[in-house]
Amino acid sequence: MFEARLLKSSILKKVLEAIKDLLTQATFDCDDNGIQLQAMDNSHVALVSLLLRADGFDKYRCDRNVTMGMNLGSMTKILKCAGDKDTVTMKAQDNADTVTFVFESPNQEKVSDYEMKLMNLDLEHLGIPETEYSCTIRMPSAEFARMCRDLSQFGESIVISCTKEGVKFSTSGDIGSANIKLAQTASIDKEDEAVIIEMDEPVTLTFACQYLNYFTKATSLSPQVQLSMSADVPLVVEYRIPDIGHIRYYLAPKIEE
Amino acid sequence: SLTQTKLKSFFTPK
Repeated sequence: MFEARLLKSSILKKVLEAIKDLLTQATFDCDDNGIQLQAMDNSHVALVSLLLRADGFDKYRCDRNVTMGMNLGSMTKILKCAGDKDTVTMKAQDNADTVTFVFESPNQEKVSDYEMKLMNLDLEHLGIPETEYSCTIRMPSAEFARMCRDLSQFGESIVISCTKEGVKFSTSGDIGSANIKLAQTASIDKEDEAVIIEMDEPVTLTFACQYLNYFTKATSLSPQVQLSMSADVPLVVEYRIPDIGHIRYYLAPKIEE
Repeated sequence: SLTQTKLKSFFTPK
């Protein structure tokens, strides 16, 4: 028996919003520790890694490991039926071929349940090694979203260059070029609004705008985003979801032929 | 010109 209850359905709605442009289907792996999802986009350029810890749920029970293959379009349809303030409970029997979502309004006057068929997905999982990154950049997630949106008007790629002076995001295309430089916040009064740069080695890497824009769909999950970079390895874009876990996106760089 | 790499050139299948 698997049962996981969240007081706010909005977290699950936002998680789905954050992955549905990249993935059409995905496997939710549930065990004692919580719910995990790892999946690559169709072109195998980006990867989503989601963790929702058991202790972040209002109620969590998982007697046996459960693997639930879900069509994310169908899941989106179902979650649209939940009010933001509704609680949501996901339930599945051991070895079941369906999952049930139960939505309860705050006063419990309205209770609805939606049963969805599960899919047998044979998706490839990648082993991601523990990596010490040369640069990590923390910044307000809304600022990152704004930059990606602004720069993608000019070019298809964004060059991210991190040095001891700060971090620079650049692009160029038919109409011209654009650069945005961010320096580390001088005095940190509010951590959520700070730009914090840790750099061991300077790194410059180039990434596809389109994917960075997909990642920013997670903006509402966290006030801050962290970018981790090392030379010639995928970028990690991490949004920590308060009290419950994180969503990490990995993006393969573009390189000179 | 730049080429988009794939994740599999960095991470190994499990």
